[in-house]
Amino acid sequence: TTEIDVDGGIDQDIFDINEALGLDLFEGDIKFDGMQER
Amino acid sequence: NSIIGDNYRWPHVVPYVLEDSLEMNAKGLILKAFEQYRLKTCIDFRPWEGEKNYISVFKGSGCWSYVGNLQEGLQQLSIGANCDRIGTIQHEFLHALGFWHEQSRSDRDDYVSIIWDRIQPGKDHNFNKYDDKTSDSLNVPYDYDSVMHYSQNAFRNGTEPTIITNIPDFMDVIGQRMDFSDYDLQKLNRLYNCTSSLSFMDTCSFELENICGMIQSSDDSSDWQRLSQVPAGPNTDHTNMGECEDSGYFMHFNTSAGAVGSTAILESRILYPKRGFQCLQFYFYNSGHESDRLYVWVREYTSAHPNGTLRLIEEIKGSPASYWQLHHVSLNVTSKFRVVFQGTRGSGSSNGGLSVDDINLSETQCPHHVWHIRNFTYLLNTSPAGTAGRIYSPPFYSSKGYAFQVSLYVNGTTDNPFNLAIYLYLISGANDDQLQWPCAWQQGTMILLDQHPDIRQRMSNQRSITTDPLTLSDSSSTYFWDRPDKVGSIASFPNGTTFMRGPGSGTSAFLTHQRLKSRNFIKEDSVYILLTMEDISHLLSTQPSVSPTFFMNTSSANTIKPTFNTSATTKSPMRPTTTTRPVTTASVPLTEEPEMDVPDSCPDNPCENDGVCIMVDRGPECRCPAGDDWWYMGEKCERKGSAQENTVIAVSSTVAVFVVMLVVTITTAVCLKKKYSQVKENGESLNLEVNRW
Repeated sequence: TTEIDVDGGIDQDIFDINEALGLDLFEGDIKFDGMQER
Repeated sequence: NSIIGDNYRWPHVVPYVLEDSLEMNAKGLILKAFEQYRLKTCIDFRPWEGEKNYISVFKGSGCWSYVGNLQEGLQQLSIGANCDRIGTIQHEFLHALGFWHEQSRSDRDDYVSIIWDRIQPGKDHNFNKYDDKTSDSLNVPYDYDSVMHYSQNAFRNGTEPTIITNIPDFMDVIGQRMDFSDYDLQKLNRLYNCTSSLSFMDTCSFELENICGMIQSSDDSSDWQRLSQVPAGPNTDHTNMGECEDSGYFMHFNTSAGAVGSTAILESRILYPKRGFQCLQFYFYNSGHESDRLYVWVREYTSAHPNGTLRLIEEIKGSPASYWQLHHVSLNVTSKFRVVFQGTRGSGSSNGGLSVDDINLSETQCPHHVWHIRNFTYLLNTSPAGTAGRIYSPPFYSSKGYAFQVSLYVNGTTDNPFNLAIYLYLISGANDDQLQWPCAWQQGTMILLDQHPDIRQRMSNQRSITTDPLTLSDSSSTYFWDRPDKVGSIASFPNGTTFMRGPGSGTSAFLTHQRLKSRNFIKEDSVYILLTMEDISHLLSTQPSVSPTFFMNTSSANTIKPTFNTSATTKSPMRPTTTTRPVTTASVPLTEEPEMDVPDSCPDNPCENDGVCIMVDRGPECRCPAGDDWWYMGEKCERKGSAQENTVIAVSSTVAVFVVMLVVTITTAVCLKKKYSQVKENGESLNLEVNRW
């Protein structure tokens, strides 16, 4: 029987997913608004 | 750790919008994540109805959130590709509610070691820690279990972990994305001053003598007994499995004595429903005779029946078995009530009786099906990795009538041997001719149950798969979720009956064996996989009819006009067109996730100044636009107020008061001076007179 692995065989954490997308967020998954950045 | 500052808090009911860009599977999972918040905290989520601040969940690039309520109107939260798992969604919403990551707290070096030379160049800043002026750990101990903790390999440059836990046993614990930990909940409940939750009602494992306020009825011929073992079984309770001496109790109805038909009734305390639907879960042990019965009733109190009326919900029967079995009973009670357990002795000869333990009652939906896998340790020890070690669930039917099945790779796939792998398949069923194909927007959820006695402390592991009718198979010649007898292959049940099994979708990284052996996933050498397949096609369009972008970036809101989303009505959800009643094996009424309460537009929009009209209690109501320093008010948003206007009023009032006071002061001074001069003159002339005289 055909089976699709939605994770592609890897248990990707949030940070791995974002890193693979080339995102460089604060602590991997946090965005800041202008005031917080300052 | 929470961000410091009350301005970062959300109201207890958080307004949200699910943008249409979200994947369907993610939409369904976001609603499931909200249910966990409703069960375990006092935070609730409601579709946006024009509130000033709300969370807009969309499919961006990656999984991310802002921290806390930024008070900026629309606040985005991204659930992108591969972010569609419940733990990830809970994690991002915890950020939005005001939480940072666990390992950034000031005392983290007491608990974990950061291996700096294993971190990718330029990524060191991700391991900063913050003092108690920046974040507050809310007086809760460091939490390796937190859903907010990095995993051991975060930002590594090679193959070695970047975080080492000072207690080695926690190496594989950090980074769990299953569910809230106990301390996550403690922190969230402290931050938001929670004292109750929306959907939790009661839990009871009969460890205390007061048996959770349950009462023995006087309208019966026998009583339930609180015991820790029965010679005919069970030998132990289910809560502690006999591991704790002088503890571990359950309630038992002895059917080995008494007359045929004798009954014992155990009633819960009075409960007050909020939502109108409940799920009762409990473990049941039958060491009596197959003719013995357990009846679950509810006693409902209404103004017409203040003493309560009984309504039978379910009759539980079956052959005696030498193990505890999990049962779910769906209730739909809207007035105050008690749950009633009635044991009845049957006509057969019994050496034991009926026992119940670990009861949980919550206002949640019950899972549709339960797959109980016994002798699990044996399976773990003997199953090879790969397809030879794969076991299949019995066949089940979804609420729409689709037949499906689940497989579990006990020792993983050959590529991933130290994990549990799980896959979902459509299989040929009795309703196939009446169903829509390819199967559209059915979300199958597979939950490996953490069998903790208290539902609030369970950290079950779950994944969901949604059938997208346009997904093509690898060969691109067929639709993946088409009729199993068209795209599947022949298979057979253990009794030899053949059927067709379609292709499967799932994950080879469902849960590591290390985590599987933690918590209470395996109890009495059993695991439970809870299965639900529900129609989520109503989530195809979830965006409100008035575009939420109206309130985005309030500083420039003057220039942004409301846009009405007409596409919501022109989209055609592919709803299955079942013409005959489908066959299902569900023994309980199946209800779906409550539909999104999208604000209805008013027939005659009475609002002025771009106010949004919504129907509240079937009446139109205007939600007026507002910015940081301006707002519209009045029934039709006809009047404008602004902070500047208020300032002008305040300043001019102050000046006016000052001028009046000045005039009064000057007048008084002048009068006094005049009076003083007169007195002085009079005094001098009197002196002269005296001298002359």
